Amino acid sequence: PHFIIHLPKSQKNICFNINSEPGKILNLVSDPGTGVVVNGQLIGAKKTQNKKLNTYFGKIGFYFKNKGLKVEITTETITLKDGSSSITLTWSDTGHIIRKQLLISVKKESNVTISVGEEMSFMVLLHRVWKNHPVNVDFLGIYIPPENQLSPAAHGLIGQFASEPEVFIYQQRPGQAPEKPQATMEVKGNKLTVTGGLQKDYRTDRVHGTEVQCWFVHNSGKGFIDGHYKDYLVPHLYSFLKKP
Amino acid sequence: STSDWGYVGDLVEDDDKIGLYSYKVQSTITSRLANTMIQAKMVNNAKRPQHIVFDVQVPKGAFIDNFTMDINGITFTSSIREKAEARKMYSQAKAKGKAAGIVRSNALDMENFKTEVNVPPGMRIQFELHYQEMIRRKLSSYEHVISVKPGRLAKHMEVDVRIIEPQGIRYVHVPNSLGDHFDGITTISKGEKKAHVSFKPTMAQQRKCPTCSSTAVDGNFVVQYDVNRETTGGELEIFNGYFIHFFAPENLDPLPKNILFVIDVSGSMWGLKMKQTIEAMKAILSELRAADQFSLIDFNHNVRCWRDNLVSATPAQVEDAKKYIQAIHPNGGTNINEALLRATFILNEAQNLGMLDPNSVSMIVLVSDGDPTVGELKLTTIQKNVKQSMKDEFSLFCLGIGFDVDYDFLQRIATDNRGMAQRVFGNQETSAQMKNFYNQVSTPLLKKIQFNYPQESVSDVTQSSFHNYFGGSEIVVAGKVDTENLQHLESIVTATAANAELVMETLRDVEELDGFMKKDKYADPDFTKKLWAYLTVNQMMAERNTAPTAALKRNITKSILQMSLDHHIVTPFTAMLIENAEKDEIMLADQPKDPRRGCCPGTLGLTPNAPNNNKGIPAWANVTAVPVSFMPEQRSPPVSSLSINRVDND
Repeated sequence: PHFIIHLPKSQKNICFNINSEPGKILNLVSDPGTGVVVNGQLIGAKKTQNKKLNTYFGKIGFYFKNKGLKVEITTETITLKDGSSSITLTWSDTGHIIRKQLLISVKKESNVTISVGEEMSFMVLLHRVWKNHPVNVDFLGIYIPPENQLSPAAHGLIGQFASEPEVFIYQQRPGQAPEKPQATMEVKGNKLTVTGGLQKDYRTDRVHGTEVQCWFVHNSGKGFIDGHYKDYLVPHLYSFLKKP
Repeated sequence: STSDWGYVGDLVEDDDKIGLYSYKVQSTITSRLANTMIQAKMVNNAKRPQHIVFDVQVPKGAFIDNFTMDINGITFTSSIREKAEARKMYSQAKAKGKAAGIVRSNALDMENFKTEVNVPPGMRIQFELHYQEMIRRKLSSYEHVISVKPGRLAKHMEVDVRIIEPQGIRYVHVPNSLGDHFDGITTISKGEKKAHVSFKPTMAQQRKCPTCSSTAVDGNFVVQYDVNRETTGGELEIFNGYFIHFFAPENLDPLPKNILFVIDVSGSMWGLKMKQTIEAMKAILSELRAADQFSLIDFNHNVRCWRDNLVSATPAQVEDAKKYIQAIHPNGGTNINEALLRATFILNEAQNLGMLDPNSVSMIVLVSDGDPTVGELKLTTIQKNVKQSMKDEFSLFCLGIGFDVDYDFLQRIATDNRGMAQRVFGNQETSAQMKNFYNQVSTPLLKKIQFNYPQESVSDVTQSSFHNYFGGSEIVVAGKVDTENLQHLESIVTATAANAELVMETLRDVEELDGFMKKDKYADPDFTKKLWAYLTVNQMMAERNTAPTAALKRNITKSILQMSLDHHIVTPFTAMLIENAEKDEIMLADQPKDPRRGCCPGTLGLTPNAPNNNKGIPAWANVTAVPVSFMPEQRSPPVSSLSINRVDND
């Protein structure tokens, strides 16, 4: 999956890719302060291309610990779990599930919005591909607004950016291709070489996406994210990230 | 017409020399609406005139909409009339000796439709009955039951069922209900949205044995299927100015239930009925879920409780309840009033003490085999008492065993209290029937279900709010829709599920079905209209049953009558007249009532006061209601379990 981190204060977008193995679960948000966890499980493409197997989010899990609610979103279904009981909608539905001030809104074959009162919301987008496509599979995208009221203890591949880090980008210079300039980025005490490029935001146009200008951090976001991406692998869909 | 038959010379005849040229059943199901035609072509090869019987069974709840008869080219056609008008015409014809009734009677879950015609030697006769019914989903499947009892070997025998379901067909299954004899004869072809089932035994295959001249075809031909269900919000089908909303969500956890079993243990339950009830109850108790609460009340002239309050369905409590039920010995009278009031008291008390989970479903299941004999005997008072003591959130389900119970009454108190009733037959299968009924209501998935449609675009919507939705069933709502000025129809369904509120939206293009329907030559283009009429008439009949004032009842009756005439269906307020082209020969078919209310219990053969309808009717069309059977013995149902509803003394 590719990540686009929008930094509102510095008005910059930073991107990175993480390619792990199918089945692995990446922690996206882990906030012990609010009791919120968001994890994404990877699925692989149908086969390798150029000796590389692309991975995508095939399942996303939300755990609202204080409410005792879990939400599991796959490319087939959307399930709310409350203790031993559960309710499942499919992507063919348009509807809402309301439980303990948690609102799950499903828009048929398009997106799911999870809102927790006024404090937090998450959007999961469904990307359907042609079912007979030789390589591609259906996958999910997740959008987490920076306005979400996460606590200062929030962490995770996305959660750590709730507290915006200072980012300096300078020495912009031509790259290998004219449309891919290079620059130096200083962040979290690291000096990184980043590449300018385009990524896509699919919220408004789910088919073609809207291009977003961003600075790409190589090596799975190394230096931009805290630690190594493997530090964000968790054992279960609803696991909090363990502090090192 | 009888003139277009093929070669009839090689028919197999019984001793009576009546040959069955063909026996055809054709059924087309378009989105749960089944149109069925039963046609028999017979010939009298005897040297004397004799009666030919057309005796078929129609599922209860089906609406007969047409019957025609052709006797050597003379055709009788049918029309639906207001009952009084039809009877007047019938009496006038009868006075001239030109009329006869068609006997319709209740038998188990089928209804008999029987007529006899005196046919001169060498003459041919063709009967054709059409009826329609809505196939209801039960225990996760639709079951279409066709009674196939030709009575004799048919030169051409065929049962043909076509299923057209725009939602897509998940599976089609045809159990071998006619017996092993017919293994491998049925062919099933299933496409995505259409299926075809054909049963076409040759004359040799119909024979009971290679040298037998009697037929082995005698029973129910059953087709089971289910449709695909992609959306939780249900399927909206819009066609020809009407919409049908099929709602059967899955993937929901059951709501916990508070259930009180109220079991009649009066003397009449002694023997097989009690044994089967105990067996069923033990199985039912085993299926209670840990989150359920329950208790048992058994009653005869006295009322006893296994526990005075609801208890959790723990394995220990369930075992104890099973031991209690096992030890019951039926005797004494029947005090239904007290038993039901005790049950409502227990539920009310549990609610007042805050012992009922707000998300749970509370219900009483009454099992009885007879009328009250002790305490309050007046059924209307019992009905009033129960209604007064039942809170709006409780429902009552009734199981009536056998024919000694006033099933109409059970149905009334059940529908009056947001439940339903079912008759089970006091035989070896009682236990299975009881369990089957329980299984239909054992898994409440949703409560307080409300269907909403844009008021400015729809009208005449059938019942749109429902107390409960049970897993494996289906809620159907229909209405008229202004397709001229509307591009899409939207519905919003709200409901309470286990631990959550659900709001489901469905949007459909009003022309979405047009292409599909127009392409299929078998699909009934009026299926939406007919389903709407069917639901509306049934709903009005239920409303009439519980109407508090005579004036309201009269108004509802008027509406039902108008609907019946508009949609050509026989209801309790209409009758079907069958006339020849000259309109001087008339037959009348009324709808039968519950056997308990029938006029002549236990009479199927000749009745001493049966009018002699034969007098004056020409020999070539001597139509009579007197059932002098020329059909094989097994065609007559047991006399003791039947009553007939003759028009002459209805």
